[in-house]
Amino acid sequence: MYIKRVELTHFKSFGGTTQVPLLPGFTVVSGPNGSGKSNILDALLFALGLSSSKGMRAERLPDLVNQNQTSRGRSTVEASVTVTFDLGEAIDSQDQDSPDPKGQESAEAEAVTHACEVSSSALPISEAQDDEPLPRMESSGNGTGRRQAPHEWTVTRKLRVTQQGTYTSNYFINDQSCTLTELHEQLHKLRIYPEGYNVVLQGDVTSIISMNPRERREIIDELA
Amino acid sequence: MYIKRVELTHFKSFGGTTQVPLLPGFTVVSGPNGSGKSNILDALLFALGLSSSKGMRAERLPDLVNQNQTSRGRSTVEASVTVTFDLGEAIDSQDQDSPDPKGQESAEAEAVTHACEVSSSALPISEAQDDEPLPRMESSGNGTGRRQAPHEWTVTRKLRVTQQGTYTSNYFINDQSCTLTELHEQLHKLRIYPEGYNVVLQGDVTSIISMNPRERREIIDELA
Amino acid sequence: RQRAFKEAFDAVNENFQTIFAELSDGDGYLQLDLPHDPFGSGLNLVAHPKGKPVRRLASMSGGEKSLTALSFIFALQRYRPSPFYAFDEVDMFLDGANVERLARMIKHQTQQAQFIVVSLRRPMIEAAERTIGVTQARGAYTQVLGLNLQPQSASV
Amino acid sequence: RQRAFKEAFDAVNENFQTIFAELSDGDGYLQLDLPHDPFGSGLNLVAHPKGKPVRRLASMSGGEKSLTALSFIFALQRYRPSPFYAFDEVDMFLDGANVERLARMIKHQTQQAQFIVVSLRRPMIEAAERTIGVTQARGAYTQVLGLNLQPQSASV
Ligand SMILES: Nc1ncnc2c1ncn2[C@@H]1O[C@H](COP(=O)(O)OP(=O)(O)OP(=O)(O)O)[C@@H](O)[C@H]1O
Ligand SMILES: Nc1ncnc2c1ncn2[C@@H]1O[C@H](COP(=O)(O)OP(=O)(O)OP(=O)(O)O)[C@@H](O)[C@H]1O
Ligand SMILES: [Mg+2]
Ligand SMILES: [Mg+2]
Repeated sequence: MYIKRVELTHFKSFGGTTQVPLLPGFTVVSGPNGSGKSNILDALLFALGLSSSKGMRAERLPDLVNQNQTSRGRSTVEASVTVTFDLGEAIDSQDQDSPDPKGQESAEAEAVTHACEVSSSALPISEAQDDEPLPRMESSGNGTGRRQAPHEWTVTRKLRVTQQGTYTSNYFINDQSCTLTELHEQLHKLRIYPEGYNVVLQGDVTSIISMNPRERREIIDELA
Repeated sequence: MYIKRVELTHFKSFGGTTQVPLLPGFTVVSGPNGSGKSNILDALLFALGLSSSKGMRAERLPDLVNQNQTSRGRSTVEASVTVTFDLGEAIDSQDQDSPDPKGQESAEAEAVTHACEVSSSALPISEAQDDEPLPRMESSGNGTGRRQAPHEWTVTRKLRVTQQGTYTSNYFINDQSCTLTELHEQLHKLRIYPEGYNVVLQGDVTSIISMNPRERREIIDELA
Repeated sequence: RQRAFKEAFDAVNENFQTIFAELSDGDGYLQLDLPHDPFGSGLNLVAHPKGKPVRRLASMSGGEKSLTALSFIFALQRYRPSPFYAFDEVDMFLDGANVERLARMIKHQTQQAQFIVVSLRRPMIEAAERTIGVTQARGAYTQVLGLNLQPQSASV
Repeated sequence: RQRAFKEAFDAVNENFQTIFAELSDGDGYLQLDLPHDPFGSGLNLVAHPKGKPVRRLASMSGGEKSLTALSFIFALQRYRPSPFYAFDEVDMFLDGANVERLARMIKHQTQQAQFIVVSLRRPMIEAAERTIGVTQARGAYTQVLGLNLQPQSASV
């Protein structure tokens, strides 16, 4: 399985709604300083509830809403991020331990290929989004035996901030409202953990070296 | 004025005695990871007493002695660093505020030039040291009016470690023993301060951003 | 529970030794302070990059620390793979040759997981299957450009 | 004493504004929380890199933080020059274009002081008057090679 798309709306330096389509394998994100690369990773942490606001370089959650939105003086502004996973041909996440995940995915990789050929021109992806050919498939989460089509699973988080500065944050799995705890249980099944080491933020790589040896041993505890 | 030479003996990754000749202006130090670049800066901090052992990435001072020395099982091992300043044509450091330091130094820069032509081949500088043409001039520190020759000023620090692990650290100005306080007073006249911001260590550049605003204001206090 | 820990520790240790040798051209292994009391103990990384004598971790160079930390992260990954990994400029301390080594290792690890790597370094960009370009015009929003999407290389 | 502080603060502030504009192509200035009580107050850096709206310092990108911090260091230097400056990989977060800007600023500052800059980045190496090469063969000591010593460019 892999993340096939991240959609950001009014999140940090992303003004309107921006689609970032992704493929399996090895993708590099590059560009000038201050352009928004780290903000994309913050968006992943935000949507999947993997970090506090400080972990996303924000003093408090309202700082995550794009500045232009906030300064337009509307009564309520909203930022949201949707992460779409492609679960491959697994009917449900119990298939994750199958011996050859790549082989199973090859059939649906072809379907994804067609979507990507659309955006492989150098157009900004936010302009290409109207051409998105794949319909959003609402997966029911409890298995329906559809093996021919990619099996999508989406997580959305919406942050609403009122003019007074109070805010609410809500999570949705496949557009159904859920609690953070429920989201973490689902992510746990997919082997995504808040204290996992699969996301390494800018400047943090050597923290494993400077951390206390007991903290470091706890990393192994978590996995065992 | 500028640093014209750093001599390292048994210091960190420097095995024997290594000379690093320097010139005024803009010098880059480059090379592979782990080769010893940061160790040269640690040597400057060490000799001028500008940092604790932790500031040089050592748990305690004895860790600064080259490992091979320590493991030879001698009763006492020693590491030392000598920093040689070229004070230019200033007779003593009160001339530091003269309006055109570069102009004054141009005559003696030529003398230094000859020394550097010797080591401008790609020979490891530690092998070139026998060719060092400039005699070490012992400047008396209280002015003797020698304007034609470069005016040197040296600081040496020696760290002796016994087999049991106890250690002594001694400072010398122009080969005369002195206390750390006396050294700091002299360095102060040259505008070199332990809490100055003229040395920025690896990974520390953004600390000015993450520091407490009061700490940051104290930086200006120090200068005022 | 102690047995579960032991099993995890041994597996990660074995991975760490292999990966460290590949990334740092030296020997490294994990060590518990108190092997008989894992839960009261700390976990140390013993590292000999390029055959140097063992130093305390703190005295390693910036590049050496990065490679040691990354070896540990990859060792964890091989034991319990996550579906995706997101690395933000983990190559910032590395010299050119080490960026290439790291890029090669990431390429190898992508057989098991999706890697999204933010990087400014050319050897990393060249090793990837594709690059997503991110820009921000003066005073404007972030724009994302899909560059070099090579779908044909994505399906195995 | 308060007057000495005010004089230092104003001078450094003026330098900071000029230098920040050159390095970050934007506006930045220093600000005391409590202008009438400098010794009870903190010193804030207000930064608008590239004309972006003001953000808290913490939310700036790695490259933006580096340029802001370096602008402050150079501002201090222009007020109270030290005879030498030693920078260890201060360009590690910077993209290629910003490394060039920084290298140009260092070149300009070397009229007043000696700069010893550890760097792995090509634009920095190319801007310098000379490079000192440092290597360490496997299992051996550090060796220092004087490369490209250009004495003729050292004397003004
Ligand atoms: N709420 C917000 N509204 C508008 N812009 C924001 C907001 N939060 C952060 N930003 C902007 O996002 C930019 C930082 O983006 P990001 O950290 O992703 O850059 P980057 O591409 O990672 O750069 P670098 O290579 O320097 O690390 C900053 O310029 C900041 O001003
Ligand atoms: N006392 C010592 N004896 C021998 N070697 C030592 C000693 N202290 C440190 N070292 C070695 O010095 C090396 C680190 O050198 P240094 O930090 O200067 O590297 P560097 O050139 O700055 O590398 P990088 O580009 O990765 O920052 C380490 O490999 C370390 O093992
Ligand atoms: Mg970044
Ligand atoms: Mg270093």
